Amino acid sequence: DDDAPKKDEL
Amino acid sequence: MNVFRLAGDMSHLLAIIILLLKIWKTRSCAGISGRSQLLFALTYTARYLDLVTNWVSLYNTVMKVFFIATSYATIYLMYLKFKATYDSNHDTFRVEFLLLPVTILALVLNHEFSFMEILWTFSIYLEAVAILPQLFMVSKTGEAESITSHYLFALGSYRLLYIFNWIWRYYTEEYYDLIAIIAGVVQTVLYCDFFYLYFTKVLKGKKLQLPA
Repeated sequence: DDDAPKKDEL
Repeated sequence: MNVFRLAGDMSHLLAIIILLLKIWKTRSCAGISGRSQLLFALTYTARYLDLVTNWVSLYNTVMKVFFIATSYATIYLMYLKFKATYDSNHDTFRVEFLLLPVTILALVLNHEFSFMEILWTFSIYLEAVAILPQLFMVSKTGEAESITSHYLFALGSYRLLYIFNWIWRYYTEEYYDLIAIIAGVVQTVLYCDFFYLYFTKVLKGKKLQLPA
């Protein structure tokens, strides 16, 4: 899902 | 990546290294809550399952692998290798009182009702409260070794630095994630009492000792 927030944090 | 985020990650890394070195050098895990460490292992396992589905960067992958691997290494040291030194009589916080509400909250308050997203949300809520068995143990015994205090200080600083990172990201990228922010604030607030004792006692060379 492109709308899911991108998880770039740890 | 900004300076607060990097400092936060480094602080988190440092906390884990301090903890592992303390256990390894003293051949003892006295004063450390195995229950908190189990909750952290569960946190990282639930959150970093996206290692296989979502590539972010080499930095991101290396850190995730490190956090998962060290959380299990800590459990191995506490429950197997140095089990005899584990202070289980004082580690009595009922973790089901954390796991149950956190699970329900993750099922109700999430960005998307999907398997991965709920696991991520669960991990965020769980991390916020995972330190409670450790803080409970310190309050129960009324004291903590200096090295344990340094560990707790580094671990508490990590989420505090992440809050500055989120403020920074909000102004520079207009990015924010309310679930992470609210849980991160709760997590940091739980450390406030400890931070006060750390600055007023431990940094002045005294042992962290609670008033009787």
